[in-house]
Amino acid sequence: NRRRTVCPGAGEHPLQYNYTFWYSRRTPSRPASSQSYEQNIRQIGSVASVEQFWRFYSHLVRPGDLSGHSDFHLFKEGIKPMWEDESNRSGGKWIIRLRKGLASRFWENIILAMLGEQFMVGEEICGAVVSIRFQEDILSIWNRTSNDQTTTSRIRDTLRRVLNLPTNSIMEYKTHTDSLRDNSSFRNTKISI
Amino acid sequence: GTRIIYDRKFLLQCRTSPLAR
Repeated sequence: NRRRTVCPGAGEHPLQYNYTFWYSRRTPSRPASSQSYEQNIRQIGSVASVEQFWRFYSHLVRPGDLSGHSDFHLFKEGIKPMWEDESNRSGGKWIIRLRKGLASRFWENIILAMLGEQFMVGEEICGAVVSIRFQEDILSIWNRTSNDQTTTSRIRDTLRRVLNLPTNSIMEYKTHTDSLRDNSSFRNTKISI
Repeated sequence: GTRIIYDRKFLLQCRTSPLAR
């Protein structure tokens, strides 16, 4: 399942993994069942090199300029940004809530860290999401194994460093099993300071 | 094998290279 659909061009800088961009948008009044979630999420393109990433990314709307209830997802190629995907099933995510106005800059920093392999947790990272909501925006980074505390702590510490978060900022971790159970991405999270 | 690591500064430099346009 590591079949690459795109390859780096001549002279380009290859990425450790290929990544795929996804976009989703939903009407907030409608319940987010897993079926309607899958119908609302669209694959928009894959990249294999740093240069391909910039060409693609430069044509995307900045997340902070999106309206309504929408998400950009950047996941390793072959991993669907869904709790149920084989690679995500035993995983979870770190959540960072952002006040309005910060999403574009923080999103860029989190994905550059991911593409550049700054997390140093082997194969653990699955992808990153920026979620545009009405009151606040939310960044998350998903990993494969929610009960591996060495990994989750290292991801948290790397996030603090690459996003330059104050040491007392609140970060929350939520397992995908819990998200499936309450059918919600961001409710009832375990808070960690 | 070897892991391909890039820091933020390097990635931002690649943005302005002709290959990325």
